Amino acid sequence: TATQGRLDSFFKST
Amino acid sequence: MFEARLSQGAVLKKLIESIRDLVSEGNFDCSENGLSLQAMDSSHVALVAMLLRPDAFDPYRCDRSMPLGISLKSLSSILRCASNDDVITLRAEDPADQLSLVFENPQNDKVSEYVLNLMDIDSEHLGIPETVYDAVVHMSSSEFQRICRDLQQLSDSVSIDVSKEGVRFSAAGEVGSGSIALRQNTNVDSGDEATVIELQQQVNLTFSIKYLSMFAKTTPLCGRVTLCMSSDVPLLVEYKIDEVGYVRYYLAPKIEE
Repeated sequence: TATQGRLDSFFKST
Repeated sequence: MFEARLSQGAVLKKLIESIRDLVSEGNFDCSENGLSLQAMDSSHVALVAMLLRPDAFDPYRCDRSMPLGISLKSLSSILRCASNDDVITLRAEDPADQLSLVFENPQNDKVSEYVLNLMDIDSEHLGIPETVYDAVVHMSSSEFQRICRDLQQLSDSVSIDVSKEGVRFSAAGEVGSGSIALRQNTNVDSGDEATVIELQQQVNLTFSIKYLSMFAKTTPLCGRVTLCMSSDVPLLVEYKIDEVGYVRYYLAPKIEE
């Protein structure tokens, strides 16, 4: 099984 | 004051149709750099970033940068009232609480005017770092759409494996498994059909097919699509809009446990 990642973990809020 | 006249109104119609299922609303930023949008889907798994540069329009006027908070569903409803060959002019005062849309037919004997009420949207803006990707695949956008549609029958996940031999899309589920491999083929009659791979190193990543299928709704805008991948970073799926803009989608990978 694979867990869906979230973009917040990769891109920082500006 | 913002005013932008798009002689190929169909571009805007297709653009909004392609993203309306992914994001329900967003701030369209008009500035001297053009008309842009960055918006995440509600689950923060995917992001769309689009740009129409000023030279997409004639004329293009934007005295001061300002956001236009737009419900994509509402804008889509209004744009469906425009014919594919209409010229579309967008206009907003500053500050903007309404967006005016004027559709003119090519014969220049029918003018339709609509007004869209704008929204105050408190949107988050993400900084997307410049990335050198390990694998970049340029391929036919309709082939990509077909692959997403076919593999969605088998699973909700697709693995994309890029090597110097080519790119392989594979999916496995309860009914069985399937895979589609495309070899590099630059010697085809139509430029849109070629598969071209730029490879720094082999990658194998897993993504949600549901999101890829939503991105593939951009196919009518461009015959080509580019997939950019590196291990453990979001996938970038890019559609170019002629020479005047782009639609880019970012999708967080699935992580094996």
